[in-house]
Order: sequence, then structure tokens, then C-alpha cells
Amino acid sequence: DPESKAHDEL
Amino acid sequence: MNLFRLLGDMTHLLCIVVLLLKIRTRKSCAGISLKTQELYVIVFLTRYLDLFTMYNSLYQIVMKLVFVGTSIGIVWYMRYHKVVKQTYSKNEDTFRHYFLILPCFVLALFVHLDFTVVEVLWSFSLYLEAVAILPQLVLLQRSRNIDTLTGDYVFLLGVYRVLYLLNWVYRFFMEIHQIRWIPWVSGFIQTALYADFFYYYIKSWKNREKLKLPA
Repeated sequence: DPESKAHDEL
Repeated sequence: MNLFRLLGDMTHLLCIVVLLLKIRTRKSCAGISLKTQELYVIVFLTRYLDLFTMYNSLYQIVMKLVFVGTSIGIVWYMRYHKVVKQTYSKNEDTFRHYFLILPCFVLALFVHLDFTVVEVLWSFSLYLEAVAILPQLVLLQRSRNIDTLTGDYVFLLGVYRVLYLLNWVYRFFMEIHQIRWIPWVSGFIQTALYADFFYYYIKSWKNREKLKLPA
């Protein structure tokens, strides 16, 4: 889900 | 990856290079807050725990290693290098930065995506990064004359944050269509802290005069 992708930035 | 975010990461890298160059070539860290640099080490170490567990991209791994490595290197220079440590503005760098760590950690215990070590520390690192610049801004206010590289370093840090805000606006409208409260609110507050520095930096640049922050 998009929230778990929340770590996709530095 | 959009252009704002790439430019933001490159600007962040550039400001670290500017700082390392200043320290290495001039063997001086005058005007640089060791406390802010130490907070950045904590920010990167707590944020990049998933460095080896969550594979995002080679770009992420390389950049995370560079940020952790350079931030530790800068603290090492300022603490232990026999020449550089003499130039540290110890008497002016008096912000009690430990008072920033605990509230950010407590906030992370309450406000996070999941109650797991990685998520709580990730939120903690975002809250801490938002306030990590405070010791540096206070030190600049106390410095009688701010050397250009120090001013440029703080300015580039601010530009990196503005670019990240633009990146989030772009991602909201083009990709995600929902709000990521934790990184975006923390990032907005962090960028807002640069507002008055930006005003005085741009004014000094336009009037061709020495950068001076009001005490």
C-alpha cells in the first residue's frame, strides 16, 4: 500500500 | 523520481560537499554548529535502518551511505581533528540540542505509521531533522561575522528543503493524491524555520554586504 512506500524518499 | 526530488537530493549532496570542502581546505569549522551536525548523524542513522532490509534502488543505497558517511566524517573532523577542533566556536554553540531529541522521540512514540522499531525511529528522524537546524541558526545569530561558505551551506540546506516541498506538491497532484502527514508536516515546519535566514541571506546578497542575522 502507498503508506508503506512512504520510505521511498531520502 | 521527479525533477524536484532529484534536484533536492543533489542540492543536499552539494551543501555537504561545500561544508566538507570548507573544513578540509581551510582546516576550519568556525561558525558551524557541531550540535546540528551531531543531530544530522542521529537523523540519518535512525532513518536509514532499513538500508539493508528494504531494497528501494541502487540510488537510494548509494545516497544513504554517502549521507551517513559524510555526516559522521564532519562530526569526526569537528571533534577529533587536531587542527579543525581548535576552530570550533565552542562558546557560541550552546544550544541544548539534547532537549530536542527527547520530545521528538516521545512524539514518535505517539505519532507514527506503525508501532514498530523501524517506523517509530523513521518518524523520530523526520521530527528531529525538522528542528536539527536550530542550533546552527542560533550560532549564526551569535556569530559576529559569518563566512560566506557557512552562509552558503545553510542556504543550500534551505534550498534542498524547498525543493522537497515542491516534490511533495508534485507527487500529491501527479502520483499519490493523498497526504503523507508525517514527512510533509515535519518537512514544512523544517522549511519554515529557514524563512528569516532566507530573507537576510538574499538581502545581503542583493546589497553586496556581509551576511548578518539580528541577535
